[in-house]
Amino acid sequence: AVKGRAIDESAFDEVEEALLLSDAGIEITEILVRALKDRWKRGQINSVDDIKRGLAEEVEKILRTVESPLDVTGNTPFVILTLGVNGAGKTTTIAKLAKLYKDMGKTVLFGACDTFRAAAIEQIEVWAKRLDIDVIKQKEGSDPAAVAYDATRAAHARGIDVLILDTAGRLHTKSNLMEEMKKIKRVTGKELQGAPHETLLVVDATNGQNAIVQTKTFNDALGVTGMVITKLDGTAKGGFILPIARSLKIPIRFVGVGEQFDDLIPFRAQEFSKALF
Amino acid sequence: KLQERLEATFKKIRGHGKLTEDNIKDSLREVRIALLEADVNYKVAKDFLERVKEKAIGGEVLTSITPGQLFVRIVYDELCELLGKVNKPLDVSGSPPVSVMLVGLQGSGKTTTAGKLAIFLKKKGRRPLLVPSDVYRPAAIEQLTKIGSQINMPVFSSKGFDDPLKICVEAKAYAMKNGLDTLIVDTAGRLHIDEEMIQELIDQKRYLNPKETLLVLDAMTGQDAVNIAKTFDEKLNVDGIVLTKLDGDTRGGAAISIKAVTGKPIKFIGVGEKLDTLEPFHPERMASRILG
Ligand SMILES: Nc1nc2c(ncn2[C@@H]2O[C@H](COP(=O)(O)OP(=O)(O)OP(=O)(O)O)[C@@H](O)[C@H]2O)c(=O)[nH]1
Ligand SMILES: Nc1nc2c(ncn2[C@@H]2O[C@H](COP(=O)(O)OP(=O)(O)OP(=O)(O)O)[C@@H](O)[C@H]2O)c(=O)[nH]1
Ligand SMILES: [Mg+2]
Ligand SMILES: [Mg+2]
Repeated sequence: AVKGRAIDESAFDEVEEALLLSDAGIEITEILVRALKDRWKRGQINSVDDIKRGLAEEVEKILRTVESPLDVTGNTPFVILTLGVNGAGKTTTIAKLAKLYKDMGKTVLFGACDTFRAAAIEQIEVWAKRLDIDVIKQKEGSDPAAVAYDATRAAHARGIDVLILDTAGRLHTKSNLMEEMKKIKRVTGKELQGAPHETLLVVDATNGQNAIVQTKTFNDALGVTGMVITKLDGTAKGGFILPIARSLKIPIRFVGVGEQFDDLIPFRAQEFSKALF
Repeated sequence: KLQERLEATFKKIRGHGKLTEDNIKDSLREVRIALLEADVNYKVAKDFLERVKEKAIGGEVLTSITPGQLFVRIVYDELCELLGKVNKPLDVSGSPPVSVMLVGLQGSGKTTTAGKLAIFLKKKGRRPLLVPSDVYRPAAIEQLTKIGSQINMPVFSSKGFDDPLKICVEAKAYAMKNGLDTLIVDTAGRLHIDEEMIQELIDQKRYLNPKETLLVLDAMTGQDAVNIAKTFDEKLNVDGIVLTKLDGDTRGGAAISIKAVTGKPIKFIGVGEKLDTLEPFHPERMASRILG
């Protein structure tokens, strides 16, 4: 009996299509298809089922290298600096993280370092109220680095477990905004040595190949220590994490799957690779 | 650069040669790579390349132009054709108040675009009213209210309402009472697969009967652009697209995908966070950007 249909070269077209449609990009698609074809030539793959299983294995292998949960116990306060392009889901993700840490019995503080966008401070204050968390803020238009400094100082003085800094969305191509972020990070470290302990990049799963250059640019400029992929409750697959995992090896901490503060799940390579196809 | 890569694939043809199915095979592959790298949808790219192939075969290569140049020209022209050669302006004709409704996925730039549209319409001599109908997102109403005050535009006070439909009813009455002729209705971001939220939009649209239903889409959107655009268009019958965040370095292939799959015109592009950053869509510029 043959398990699944027997295969020829064209069976691999389906793999190529699935990977490209997932936003994995050409490069990793060619690498994975070639790896599977090699296995087929060596007789290790003999059916369509084998191909599917082989693909899942290859994908999981890559993603397991970036499956590394965030441990916030090493420092008090543990300072998380969030960043990312406009509309990626930073502010909402911060609320979800705060809920997670509060449920663990930790004390959490917010730093409202988006002093630019209309009603950004009001937005984080709504979340803070729902979570019964304080917000360190200054008036709209003030220096975000000054807020970061105040928030770090306050977290330290109050013995807060986790400080989460919200920042304004920014396109990685805007050098003045990238300089502003460097200053925010630097000033945080001035107030508390070693801070921020996590530089968390938030990326929207509906992005295409631009997610890769976003990640590279933010990483080169600031050193990204973790990522969150948001909006995976939609139909986009976020396949760009394959080339990012392979070339940048940045841990993917969490995945966002909705708009409420419970809609955050830890990144698991196996679950992700299953959902990819 | 694509043109250079194409020149390499055409090394074999010179001067009076013709483009044949055989000698353009490698060139088609190079264009396919460029399109996929630019986030053009896989299936859309496939169909597009078929049309390029038909157009290209038999093409005369003159001594004044290299085969690579001829081929790029064919691809570029086909892209411009697909993207819509003529800019379709915003239609706000009809007895006032006329409505423009902004819809789309979470975070695509609707609220900011509403502010930008208000400035655009004011310059055209209209008297817009910004209508916040996002009752879900924390401080969404405050956000549009602040935007309105930044640009000196009236914003309907939606605070305290919990029903977008009621907001539209009251806003329309307010506009009529105050001589405002164009309602710019900002809606909550939603997934195209959220049936309940899409139904809310259908109901809202039925009441408003907007002259323009604009799908606001992030230019960084990847392969999923076809699903998003197709669903919003099928459920709501979209009149036009606004492509935002084109001030970044995304190639914007989503523009091709959504145009191919819905046929609807891209009316504007967003090129910044400030409220004076809305521009009319230029197909030729987009075509060059996509080709890299
Ligand atoms: N469906 C879904 N929506 C999300 C998710 N995360 C965030 N959102 C929504 O995306 C939109 C933008 O979220 P924000 O948190 O404001 O994004 P941001 O990165 O802080 O935006 P800026 O500060 O303007 O750059 C909101 O409507 C959120 O509710 C997610 O995982 N799934
Ligand atoms: N750089 C840039 N940023 C933009 C553009 N348009 C909007 N933004 C930014 O993108 C982020 C999201 O914009 P919003 O207007 O809040 O998006 P939205 O679609 O209303 O979001 P939801 O209501 O949560 O669905 C904000 O930070 C805006 O300033 C643009 O053309 N370029
Ligand atoms: Mg934010
Ligand atoms: Mg909005």
